[in-house]
Amino acid sequence: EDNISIGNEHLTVLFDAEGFMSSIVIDGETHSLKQNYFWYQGAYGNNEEFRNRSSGAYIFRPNGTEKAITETVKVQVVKTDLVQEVHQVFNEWISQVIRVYPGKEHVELEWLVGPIPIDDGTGKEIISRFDSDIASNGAFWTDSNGREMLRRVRNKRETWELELQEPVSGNYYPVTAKIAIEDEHYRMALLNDRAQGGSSLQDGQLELMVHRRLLRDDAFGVGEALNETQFGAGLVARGKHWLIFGSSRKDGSPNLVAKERFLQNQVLLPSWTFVNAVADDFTYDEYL
Amino acid sequence: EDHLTVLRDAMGVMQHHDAITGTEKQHVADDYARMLYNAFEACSVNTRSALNQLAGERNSFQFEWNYCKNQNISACDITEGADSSVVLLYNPLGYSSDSFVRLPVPEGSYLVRNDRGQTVQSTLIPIPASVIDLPFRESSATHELVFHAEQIAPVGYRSYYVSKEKSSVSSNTPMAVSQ
Repeated sequence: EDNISIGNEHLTVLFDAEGFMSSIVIDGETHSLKQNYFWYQGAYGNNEEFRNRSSGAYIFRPNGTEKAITETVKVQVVKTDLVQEVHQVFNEWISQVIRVYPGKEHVELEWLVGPIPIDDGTGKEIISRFDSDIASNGAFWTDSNGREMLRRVRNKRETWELELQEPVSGNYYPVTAKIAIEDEHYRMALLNDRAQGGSSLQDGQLELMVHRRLLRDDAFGVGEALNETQFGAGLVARGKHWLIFGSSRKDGSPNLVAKERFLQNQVLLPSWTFVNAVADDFTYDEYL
Repeated sequence: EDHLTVLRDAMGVMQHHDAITGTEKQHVADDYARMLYNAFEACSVNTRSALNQLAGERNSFQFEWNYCKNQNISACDITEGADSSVVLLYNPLGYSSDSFVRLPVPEGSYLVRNDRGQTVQSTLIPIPASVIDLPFRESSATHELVFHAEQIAPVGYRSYYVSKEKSSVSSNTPMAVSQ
């Protein structure tokens, strides 16, 4: 097949010939929705003055703009009645499963990143970025430790005139539960399973930082580079993002924000799974 | 109460700003992980006890977090090794919920039945090679057994009986297409 798709009665996710998520179909309408992984190179400084600090445990400070991880993705598609999945391999250290469950109005993305290679001598900060056609006009919303959503405006501060010297990190905000954009027609929200940095650096765009490995201390106190290892290699991180895309109509029938709240409860307070291996003589009848 | 206090103590330490922001030294991070591990272990006694009271049985349920700590790399000694197991889902929300359960298992044929004498639809999904090939992963699980746990009562539970069938032909495995 040239065109891969997975979906259910509510949505269909389409993939392009290179294996990237490319668009989403909601209510019969197709919307551009690209997703890819990028990396920022951590800035190296001599730490002697504030403008010359390295990117490190305390500060995210990229040296320049982002670089794409790959131009093509290897994919494997698994379709069943209970779940449809696309398994993506971006490179030797980034892979992802994109899945849709029947009856659900969200897309689940399970990412696996690491060990981040450092043999080229550069620290790297890895992001997952979503590009849509939503005209967000510089605004996006991030949660405040799971409480109210706060409106952020790119390159702007509430109480003073901002002249931003670092356009990437200066627009990054903490995301512990949700980041979202919208226009008068559509809305896109990303839920995460752990605290991450996030932003919307272009209209229609959302990004979350999923992993980082840096080679310099930033001289703010810890005295170590953010370069964790396990079994002699860099750490591997695995986690999930949940994507909701749909109408932003506030007075219409589908209230997307309410759906996001219910999904947030389900994914952050999931059912606890207990497992008990039972003896051979504990039959199903006995269980009943 | 003593068990819960172990976690209370650990959480008290975790409120230090270094633990919140992740700006602690590596050996301190390792120590935080050790404290949390011990606290999880201690509290699992309470969760197991509470579950057994809820279930009203003397069966010794084992909280998955205690014995499936590697679920984040799709590994679990219990589900991989047992021919039969009882899976129980406790819903902490104040309203009815559902969950798609994913249990790491070796390839095979599995039967999932609920507590009303009904067979529940299930399927085997291959674990991505990037997970299976993780250098530190020691597991016989090559697939995840997926089924839909529906209508779990608010602050209540629903259980399932999962058994491995003798048939050598896998009936749960879908066809995967690579590109």
